[in-house]
Amino acid sequence: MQKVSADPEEACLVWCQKRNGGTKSRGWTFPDGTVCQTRRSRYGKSSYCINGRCEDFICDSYNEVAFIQMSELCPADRNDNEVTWRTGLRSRQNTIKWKSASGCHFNCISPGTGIRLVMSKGKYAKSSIQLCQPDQFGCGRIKSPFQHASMICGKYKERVRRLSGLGMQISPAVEDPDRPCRVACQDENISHRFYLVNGEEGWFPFGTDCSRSTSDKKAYCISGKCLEFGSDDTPVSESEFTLPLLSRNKRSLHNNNTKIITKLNQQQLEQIIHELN
Amino acid sequence: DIDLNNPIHVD
Repeated sequence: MQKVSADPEEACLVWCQKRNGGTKSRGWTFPDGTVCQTRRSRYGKSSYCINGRCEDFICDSYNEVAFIQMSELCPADRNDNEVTWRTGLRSRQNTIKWKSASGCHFNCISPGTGIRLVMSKGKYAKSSIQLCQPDQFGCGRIKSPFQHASMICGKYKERVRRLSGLGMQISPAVEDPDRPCRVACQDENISHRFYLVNGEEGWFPFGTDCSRSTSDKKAYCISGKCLEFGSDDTPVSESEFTLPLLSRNKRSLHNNNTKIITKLNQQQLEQIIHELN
Repeated sequence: DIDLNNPIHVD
């Protein structure tokens, strides 16, 4: 028999059932190409035994992984046959083919994503950043934005009397669309009053989800900014936010459908890439 | 550093 195991080698071992129950193996392995499954395998991923190890075969048009799934079994690349665009920022009409230029970095925060650097293919090489699927198993522990913020605010409480020690991720505001990417520390006596932490220490780690209630959008914190990501998972040059919750001083002036437009140009994007590097 | 001069109120 074959087992589903956390260990990729165990998943390709031939196991024999003993008469009195239990299983044992003599170290024989299933031949290359035998379907296998490890507990780490995600649903829908194809895994096969290769040299006695259960290996994941992944759809990757850039041939960067060791075991590549047959293209016939992969979703069609909708970027095929499209023209190359000069800027690294996504346009609605044109899409760029990206090639990864770094590994997938994940800050072990959930909800959140992995981020990698990418380069465009073609004559006008541009760099950008792209969302990527992180390896959750690389994290000792996953933190929520609340836990991360409270860790920062707990440190500040030792020095600043007025703080409760709890921190939060708060909603964007017209005057500050990037506010969900900054750590806000709670006042000790007034529970709805918060103070923002200045500087890089006050930024949520890159990849922290900042889409909040706008579930149809992909938005993540990068260098203290809340960037929206498009269909090719790179930042869009212009994004529109609907603010579900406004700060108290603005509530009388705006209704719940207030929309704000944030823009990101290539120079700002390059500065972000430089900071991430 | 923490910005104590510009408190934010949330509901």
